[in-house]
Amino acid sequence: PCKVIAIANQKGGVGKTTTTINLATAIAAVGKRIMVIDLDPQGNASTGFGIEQEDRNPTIYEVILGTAALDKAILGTGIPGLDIVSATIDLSGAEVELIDFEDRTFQLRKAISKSKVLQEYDFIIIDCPPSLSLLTLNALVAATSVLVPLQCEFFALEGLSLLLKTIERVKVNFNPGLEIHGIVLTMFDTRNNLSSQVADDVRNYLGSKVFDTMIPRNVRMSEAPSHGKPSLLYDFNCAGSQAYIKLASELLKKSKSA
Amino acid sequence: PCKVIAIANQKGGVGKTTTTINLATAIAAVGKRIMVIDLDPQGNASTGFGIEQEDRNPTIYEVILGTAALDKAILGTGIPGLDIVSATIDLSGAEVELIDFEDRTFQLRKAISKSKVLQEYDFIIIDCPPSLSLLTLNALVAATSVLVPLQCEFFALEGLSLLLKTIERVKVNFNPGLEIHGIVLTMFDTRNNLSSQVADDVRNYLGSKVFDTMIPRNVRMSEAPSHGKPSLLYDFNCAGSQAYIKLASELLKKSKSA
Ligand SMILES: Nc1ncnc2c1ncn2[C@@H]1O[C@H](COP(=O)(O)OP(=O)(O)OP(=O)(O)O)[C@@H](O)[C@H]1O
Ligand SMILES: Nc1ncnc2c1ncn2[C@@H]1O[C@H](COP(=O)(O)OP(=O)(O)OP(=O)(O)O)[C@@H](O)[C@H]1O
Ligand SMILES: [Mg+2]
Ligand SMILES: [Mg+2]
Repeated sequence: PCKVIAIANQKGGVGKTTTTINLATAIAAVGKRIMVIDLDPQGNASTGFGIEQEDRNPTIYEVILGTAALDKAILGTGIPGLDIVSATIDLSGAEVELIDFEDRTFQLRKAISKSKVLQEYDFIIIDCPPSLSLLTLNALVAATSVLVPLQCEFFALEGLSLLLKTIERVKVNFNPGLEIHGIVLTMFDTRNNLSSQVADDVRNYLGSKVFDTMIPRNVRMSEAPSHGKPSLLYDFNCAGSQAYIKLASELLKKSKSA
Repeated sequence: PCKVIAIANQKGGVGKTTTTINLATAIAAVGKRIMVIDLDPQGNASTGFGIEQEDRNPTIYEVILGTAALDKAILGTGIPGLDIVSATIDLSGAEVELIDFEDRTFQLRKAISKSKVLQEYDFIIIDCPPSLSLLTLNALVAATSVLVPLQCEFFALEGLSLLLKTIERVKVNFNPGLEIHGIVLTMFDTRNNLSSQVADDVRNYLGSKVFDTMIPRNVRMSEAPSHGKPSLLYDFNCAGSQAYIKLASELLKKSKSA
């Protein structure tokens, strides 16, 4: 069955988009069929795959408001087996417009079940904006699991228990099947103590929920988006790309036994 | 007259909270009276000043919904001349609750004008959440100017023109007095080309709107919050603290001539 994974964390700048882009690419590289949904009005995941602004039509905005079918919004990324539903700034209007809908947290889930994507793809990966607003709630209701990128910094750690409580609330009220796929530690900097302190704290607190693979801070990761390419295509051998390849294989193993 | 400065950027993790905390501390250090408003449901600015969760009552949430007066929500930070109005996760409810208000983008501005803070403080600095939602719009309507922290990274650059358009729209429709105080380049990393490329691009595009002072990437900045202290108190001599002191004096000079 198709696994729908929401990449979520309300803390900003923790590596949600970078994880979406590179994890999706690494999973596609082993022959799986993947669809990415860019659910952030910033449209960074769309940009990271080199999708031009003028090609982003229709977007997830029209899909979530029900004015376009999901199947019609799918674009190719040029990477075999990897497609994307893009986003533009129009999506920021959805936060307010969705309020008027009866089942405003179910719009994305409904759009997915009306389409053929659950049969056509092995994975759907949803990049969420930095908030616990209606867009992120739509992703959590549509998802079968949540992957949480956690930057190895103090402020990022502070928000974690809130996020876990929100996921639990969504599971109880809207989506009983929702699981935590895992927490992935990002921007781990071997040069500073803070990173290892945060990493130790999180592993003590959450144990096996934390992926073994850590993503190191690596400047090649932040250079890749300016070339419109995932870092796996921009620089396959860099530490960041290799870490995402390892994360993908760890995730695929976890999925098998799940 | 009191200057109300919104620290805003919808891109996550660019240094909004770190700039709020350390700029406010540096300005207080030269004898000005400062009030910080934490307008982010994550409450990172409140944590960065060591405000315990149980002391955060009432918060900016009650103030913005009109159930508490702003004067009643002011807490001391222990730093002479520097007070704060704190935030907790309750604030995330305001995004939806404000929709029902007639003048939902003016709630913060109304609360400020009803109080005595414009007479009691020289500066009010508002830390915004990573979105262009109702909370950030309330800050832009209440502000006399906007200071934009911009991380020297590609994704952060991509969102800049959208932010500037939004500020322009708020100026035209709600707050004709709103000015751009300036763009401050953050997490500048001398070791990598990307930082200097982004810095050059921004200076070419925006000229004198960009502060001369750049904030370097400096691990002491991210260690300070875990001690509940601004980096100026945690490590006065580190590169980050010294940069914020320079930024404060540059800002005070700009304010004089404004
Ligand atoms: N492992 C890494 N090493 C170095 N830089 C990284 C790494 N991962 C991400 N970055 C950079 O850090 C910044 C933040 O990452 P990203 O945009 O993926 O986070 P996000 O959580 O999606 O942000 P937002 O909350 O705004 O959506 C980006 O400029 C990105 O290029
Ligand atoms: N100059 C710096 N050098 C190193 N680390 C920094 C610097 N400035 C901020 N940081 C760290 O980077 C992370 C992001 O900064 P901060 O939380 O201030 O950004 P923000 O824009 O307020 O994030 P959000 O969008 O979630 O509100 C934090 O962990 C912070 O400690
Ligand atoms: Mg993102
Ligand atoms: Mg912040």
